[in-house]
Amino acid sequence: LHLGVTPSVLRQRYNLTAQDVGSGTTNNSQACAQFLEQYFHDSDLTEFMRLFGSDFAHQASVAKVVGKQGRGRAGIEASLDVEYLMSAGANISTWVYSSPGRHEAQEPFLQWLLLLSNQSTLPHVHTVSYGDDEDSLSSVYIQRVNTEFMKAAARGLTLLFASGDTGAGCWSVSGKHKFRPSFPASSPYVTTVGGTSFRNPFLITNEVVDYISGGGFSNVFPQPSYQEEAVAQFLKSSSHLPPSSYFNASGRAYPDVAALSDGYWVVSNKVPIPWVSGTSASTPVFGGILSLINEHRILNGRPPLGFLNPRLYQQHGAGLFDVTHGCHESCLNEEVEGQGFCSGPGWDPVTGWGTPNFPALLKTLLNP
Amino acid sequence: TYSPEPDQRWMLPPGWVSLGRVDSEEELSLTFALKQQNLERLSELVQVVSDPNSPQYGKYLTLEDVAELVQPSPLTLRTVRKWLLAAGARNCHSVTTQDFLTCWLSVWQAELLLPGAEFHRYVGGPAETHVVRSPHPYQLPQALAPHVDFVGGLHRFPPTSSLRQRPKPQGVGTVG
Repeated sequence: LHLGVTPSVLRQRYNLTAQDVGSGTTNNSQACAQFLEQYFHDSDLTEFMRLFGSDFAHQASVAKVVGKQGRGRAGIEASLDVEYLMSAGANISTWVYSSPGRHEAQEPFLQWLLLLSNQSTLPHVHTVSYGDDEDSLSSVYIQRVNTEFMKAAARGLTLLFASGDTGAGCWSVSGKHKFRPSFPASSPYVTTVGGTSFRNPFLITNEVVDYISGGGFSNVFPQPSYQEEAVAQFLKSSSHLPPSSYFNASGRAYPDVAALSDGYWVVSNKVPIPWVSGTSASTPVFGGILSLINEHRILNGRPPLGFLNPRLYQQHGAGLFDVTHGCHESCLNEEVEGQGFCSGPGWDPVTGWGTPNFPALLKTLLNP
Repeated sequence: TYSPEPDQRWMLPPGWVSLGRVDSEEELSLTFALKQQNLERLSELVQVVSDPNSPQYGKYLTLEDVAELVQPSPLTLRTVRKWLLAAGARNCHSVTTQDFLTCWLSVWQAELLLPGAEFHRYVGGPAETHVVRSPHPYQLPQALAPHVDFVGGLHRFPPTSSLRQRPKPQGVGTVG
């Protein structure tokens, strides 16, 4: 029985034992980035770990803060990012990137990309909560940002983006409703994380779709070869497909994976806050678990995982709990009645391949 | 001239308010995304280092390797720097890969450099953030088309958080 998601609820659901923490002896590291001009306070992390972190070894503070941290009020998203990245990827050196104090004419997300292009040594895993509607961004901007993700992938950085909290999204194009993909979630060079809920919110049960979980098909990027088979399988077997006019079946499909996104406890400005929900929560959780796998890889003399998708799809999502129940939201009209895509066996555009089962995932990603 | 981002949506996000035009003598920091080279090759390299079946799997590039591969051509670097310095840009900073250049200009210099741009100050978002943006599309000299992808800092607003605090779920049965 539990009253919302805490680190111990997550660790139990994803089969993380007290031993599944960083060793503290490697150069392993992880980072979370948010561009909401929010502040993060170390004192919140201390209070959070005092309340929820007693049953696993963890670091008491972040290793590095990039971007000025002021004495303003802490932001709930900045607090959540750090608290759950350091709970899932426990006892692993953690950086926090936030952009307060930048010049007014700068774009926070762009400044983060410049940082990636200017620092030789960076954490292996980056979890990022940022997304915009694809159609609101210029194609030259989207393509250039996508190239920046390619540069990061070539360097072996793992970039995880939240899939968004508006389900399939919805907009009207020349009077006809269509689903509305978001970017960077739709980039073929990042790993996108969707959201799930417990079937029973007060018990640790199997997971179902969280109706907000962002997902769908890009209108900008063609489907990468690594996911063609999985997507074709879904389009062939799904019994709840929306009308084909709502989405671009030949586009990059996302998300790739998922984790719990519903009902988190967060400590912000020293106050424990319950029932916080969004894929900004599932992303650091999945990122922390990948950091733990990097820890084992590094201890075994292996390189970090890097850009995960080709391997993830090749292994058909081995090591993940497949989520097969539930649908996410979309257009509120008679045609689709607010329902977007529905999850199903294997990969689907609501929860990807599913949520992490740590021991099984470690087994499939440890070698080579 | 030409418009590098004709399809960039310009719409004041909900909750943001204009505080009017920025004084022409104020200073601005703008980021110029320079065109890169060898992107096909970069894409191939990403495939081989990310495919577990490839002998190159996990043999990642360093930042310096990536810089050597994608850095803009000498002509691009020279042309853009000349254009910016002639416009009065100063305190220009590049990055290791040299494909981004951030410079400081006065508002009037920036509005001359980027025909059509008009800088206004806005406030909004949960943190009452102040930003300076242009509500009108900017243009670049046609001669720059082979050298610049886009100019950052003119149109896109900071994102807003989509985290929500949901109402406590109704207990399944009674929860003691």
